Amino acid sequence: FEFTLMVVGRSGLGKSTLINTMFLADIYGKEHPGPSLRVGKTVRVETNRCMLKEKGVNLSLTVVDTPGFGDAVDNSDCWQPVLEYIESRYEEYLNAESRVNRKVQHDSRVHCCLYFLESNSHGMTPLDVEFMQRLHDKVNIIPIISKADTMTPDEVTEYKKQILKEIAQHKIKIYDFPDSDKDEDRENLKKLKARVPFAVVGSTEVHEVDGKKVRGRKYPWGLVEVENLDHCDFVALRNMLLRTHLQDLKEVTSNVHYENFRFRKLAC
Amino acid sequence: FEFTLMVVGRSGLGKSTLINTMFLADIYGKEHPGPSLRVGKTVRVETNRCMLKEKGVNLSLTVVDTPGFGDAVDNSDCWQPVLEYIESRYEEYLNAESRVNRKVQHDSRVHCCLYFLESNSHGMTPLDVEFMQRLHDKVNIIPIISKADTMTPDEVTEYKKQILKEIAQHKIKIYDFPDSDKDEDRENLKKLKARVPFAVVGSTEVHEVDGKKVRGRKYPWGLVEVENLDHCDFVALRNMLLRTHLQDLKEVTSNVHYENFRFRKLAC
Ligand SMILES: Nc1nc2c(ncn2[C@@H]2O[C@H](COP(=O)(O)OP(=O)(O)O)[C@@H](O)[C@H]2O)c(=O)[nH]1
Ligand SMILES: Nc1nc2c(ncn2[C@@H]2O[C@H](COP(=O)(O)OP(=O)(O)O)[C@@H](O)[C@H]2O)c(=O)[nH]1
Repeated sequence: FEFTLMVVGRSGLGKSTLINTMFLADIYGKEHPGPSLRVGKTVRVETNRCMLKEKGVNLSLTVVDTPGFGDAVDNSDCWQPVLEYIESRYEEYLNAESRVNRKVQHDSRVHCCLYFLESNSHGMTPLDVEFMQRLHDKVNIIPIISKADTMTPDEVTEYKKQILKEIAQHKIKIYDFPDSDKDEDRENLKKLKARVPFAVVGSTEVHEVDGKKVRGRKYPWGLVEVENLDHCDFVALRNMLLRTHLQDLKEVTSNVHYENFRFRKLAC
Repeated sequence: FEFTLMVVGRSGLGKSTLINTMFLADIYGKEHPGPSLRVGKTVRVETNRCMLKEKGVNLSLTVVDTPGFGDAVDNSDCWQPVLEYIESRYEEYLNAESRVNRKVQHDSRVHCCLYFLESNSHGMTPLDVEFMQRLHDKVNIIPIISKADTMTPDEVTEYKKQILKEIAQHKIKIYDFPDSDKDEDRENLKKLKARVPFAVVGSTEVHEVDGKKVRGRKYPWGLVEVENLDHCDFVALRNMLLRTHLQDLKEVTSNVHYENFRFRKLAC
């Protein structure tokens, strides 16, 4: 099973930590430092491949990151290398598909782009808006409110409202987690979906709470539990991204975004 | 007693909240919205004057803010309007001083600039460094780690080390809170000064803790107390900025930064 996940956002928003937390693996660590530790003069797009076992299923995961995105004094067009990468994957797939034997060996198209928003409750930044406007019709975008433990529950509610309002105003189309056709999941998924955009906290540190081991961030005033839905939406993101909607993300990429690319290519 | 305090930093770093918390007044509110709610196409420098009573002393406080600073996609030279404002105040003072009667009515020079750093533990951004390099010899700069409740105590310690290392590397001279000549204060002030750069939390919300009313931020996992030195350095900043070093900030502005300006002006 193959999946390509892209993470985009300025340095320090907890991207590497969240990836390690979601996959319970050292995808980023000493051997593979996070994007913020690899920032150069220009924005680059780089990949990190790993084999994981999720519930007995082998997952060939490719994490694509973008060191330098949004980190300079002048960030004009910093979305450009990201767009080029995504389209080059479609190009590669198209070429493989058009060969005589038509047997596509390997799908390296980007199935999902997690876009990290700062926990700044005033609203999205001009760069956030521009990125989403340029890429919402090229790849599945899932906006993430990073470091949600920076905000009180009321601030998170306000910020989510503001983000959704701006997304509507700018006619941005984010990935919409279509409802499950299996009735048993329906109610539960509806509740998780209502939390979009997900406000997450990541941590690979383990602490003990009432004899139970939990992953979280320990402050002098309390412990933020990553997997506690009263603390943040991490569980909603993980379940919907990696379990219930993993297949749909690949299908939308193939049937919508890739088809749009093919159409634009053939139309020229 | 007059004092002019400038606050600089991107939107959403808690600048307005911190100012209101420090002065226990609605300096920013419905009538005077914070800088992040007044962002336009270009960076502006604006003032907000208010009369306060601090321990029976009348304080004519002018808060200067910079709506739009660091908020655009391209922030090249966004420090320029800030530098121009500071120098225009020196210019105005110089003109008043050079008049025949030499009676300076009013000191509107910027006595202190609180520069808000994001709570991004990787280090300072290129814009942070550029701002400080351009302005450290024009005004007293006090870098502030904003929203310190975003970071665990270990992360704060690491970040402070990193900031001081970068400040030294770039030969930036921040305001250094000279030691007190009054012996009673010495030990206490040394302890507070060791916390530089101050990592602060601001809040005007009041909560109850063991029957006591405290200002803080209430999260599902605990309450961050603004005035608890085990939670953040707010008390250190407030005491040293508004009590022990208020006069020194004015003197350094007058005897060092203003004198440098006069020297550069006369040397041309
Ligand atoms: N408050 C908070 N800090 C976090 C969170 N996740 C990571 N961090 C911290 O933020 C800093 C940067 O994290 P990192 O994963 O390297 O961010 P990246 O630069 O986006 O890859 C580190 O000090 C992390 O411990 C979170 O959910 N909340
Ligand atoms: N986590 C945290 N949030 C804060 C703090 N101070 C203010 N905020 C929140 O950050 C948001 C922006 O604050 P504001 O003062 O308007 O920031 P400004 O844009 O820099 O003036 C608001 O939702 C505040 O409640 C703080 O110390 N810690």
